[in-house]
Amino acid sequence: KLFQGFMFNLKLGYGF
Amino acid sequence: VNSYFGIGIGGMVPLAPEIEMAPGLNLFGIYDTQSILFGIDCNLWGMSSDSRYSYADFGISAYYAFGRKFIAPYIGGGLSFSAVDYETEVSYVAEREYYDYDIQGYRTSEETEYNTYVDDKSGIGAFIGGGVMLNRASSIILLAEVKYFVSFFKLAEPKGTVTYEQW
Repeated sequence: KLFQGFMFNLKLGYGF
Repeated sequence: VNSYFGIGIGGMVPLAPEIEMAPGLNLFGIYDTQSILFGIDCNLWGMSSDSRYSYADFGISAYYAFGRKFIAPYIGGGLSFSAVDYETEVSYVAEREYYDYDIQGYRTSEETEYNTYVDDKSGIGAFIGGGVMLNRASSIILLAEVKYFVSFFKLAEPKGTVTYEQW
């Protein structure tokens, strides 16, 4: 089986 | 406002070769064209002390953003280059020689020993996923994101026990 799975992420960004 | 840069906290849950939660950090940039979001990401997963995985990737992506409001769901995907170290514990039976004072000579004994085997692989992979952007087009935004990834390489299956010669 290929290396696989799920990722989850909470991101905080600065917009300009 | 149409560009964003920031950091993230998250992780990966690989389904193969072993299911494990590998948390870590993310760095990202997004360019917002109203309907499409273009992204670059750097993910560093498996930073916890108990993680068997140690993972880093760099990816580029495109997402379709629904609506133009301050809360914007988005779906899409991309490609990434990743490098991963995967540790498994391997046991093997080793012959050990020791000095026996009772017989004033050396004897051998067979002992099960444990060691860590590291499989390191790298290559490209693809991912699809989506999320929600909060406070879009403002100076501070928050994104919650989930994706499914497939790397185009395999990691060694955990072996458990091998012979001394194999080790």
